[in-house]
Amino acid sequence: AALRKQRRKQQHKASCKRHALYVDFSDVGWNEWIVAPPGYHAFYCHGECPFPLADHLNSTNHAIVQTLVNSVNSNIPRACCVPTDLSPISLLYLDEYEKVILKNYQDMVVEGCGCR
Amino acid sequence: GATGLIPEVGRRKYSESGKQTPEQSESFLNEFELRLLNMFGLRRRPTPSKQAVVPQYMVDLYRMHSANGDHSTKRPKSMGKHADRAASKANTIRSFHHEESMEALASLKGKTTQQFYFNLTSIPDEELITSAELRIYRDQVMGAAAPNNSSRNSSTAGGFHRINIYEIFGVPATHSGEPLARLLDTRLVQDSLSRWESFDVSPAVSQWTSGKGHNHGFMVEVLHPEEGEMDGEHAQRRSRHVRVSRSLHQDQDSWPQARPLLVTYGHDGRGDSVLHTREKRQ
Repeated sequence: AALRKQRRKQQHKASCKRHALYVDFSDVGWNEWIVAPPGYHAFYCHGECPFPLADHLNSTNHAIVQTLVNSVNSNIPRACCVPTDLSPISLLYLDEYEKVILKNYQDMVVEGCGCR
Repeated sequence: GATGLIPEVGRRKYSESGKQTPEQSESFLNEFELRLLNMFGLRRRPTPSKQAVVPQYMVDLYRMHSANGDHSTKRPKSMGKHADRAASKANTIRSFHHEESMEALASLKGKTTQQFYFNLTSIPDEELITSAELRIYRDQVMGAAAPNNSSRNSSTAGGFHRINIYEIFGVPATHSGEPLARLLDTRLVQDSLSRWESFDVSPAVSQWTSGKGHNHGFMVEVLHPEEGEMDGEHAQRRSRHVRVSRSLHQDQDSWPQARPLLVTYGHDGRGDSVLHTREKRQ
């Protein structure tokens, strides 16, 4: 039972899900012109999309069928673990003319991941 | 990373991966660089100088709109109602300081006029400006008591002055003549308070940025109705407290944060407004 539990845990760990990723603008040298924020939680999606796809993996009909085909023909790849819901963030920055701009940028933060 | 948005380390790692020829690598990297710049609406990497000033108002707006910020942050007190409405529809808010080399200041008895020019050419063509506010800071006039009921009832004099904002739409035929101008906004303000005043200049800025009108700038007129009756020192003090020009501003250190500011609210057609984002998250 313990072995089954551990295996299940490992399998769950490896399946597609959202992971923490903090983007620090100073790491890419953008802190010189981005005034605020200094960085943000962007997150990323990673993990397997195993057969059979579980409900919580937000899959599409196509992904379910692709996974089914993969189970009988490994030449066809599994569905991919990708962002399914993204949200914007506001950035306060100086442009190339030193004008100060507050702008809303779409699709900057991963809110949910799924197999697609 | 000094010249582009891709850090030098990333560039080097990709070039050294050996997947492509050096020429191909350079071409792919340049293409990606262009996509990054396009994403931010930039033509090249910004390299702001140390003298670059970030207006406090823009920081306040960022705090108000930021999804990651403190949700209890309310709109800045001095934000005009028209600006508040505009911000709810905008996804880009830009701030501009005027070109000081092109300012024209005139001070006659009881009246100060200042002509401003704001260079708005950095606003992209695809951005639709829905609103604009001209913000002017004025200091409390020392010694000006808050008006009592009797002074409130007595016309404009005694603790009040009037600020008129005009759009300049033509230059005078002669150098001595006044510019052709139309009134955009006006307000009677109280001397005993220090605060930013916000004026609606949306009609002019919308016309300029949409190409329907030529940007000749604004004219700010400050009327001090009772100045003629004052002694010289008091009159001079009163004319200096509306911060429309560096030459009227005694404290040079605070001028960058007290100088007039033009704020535009626009939408480039990509996604939600800044305010909607915050409401959605809440």
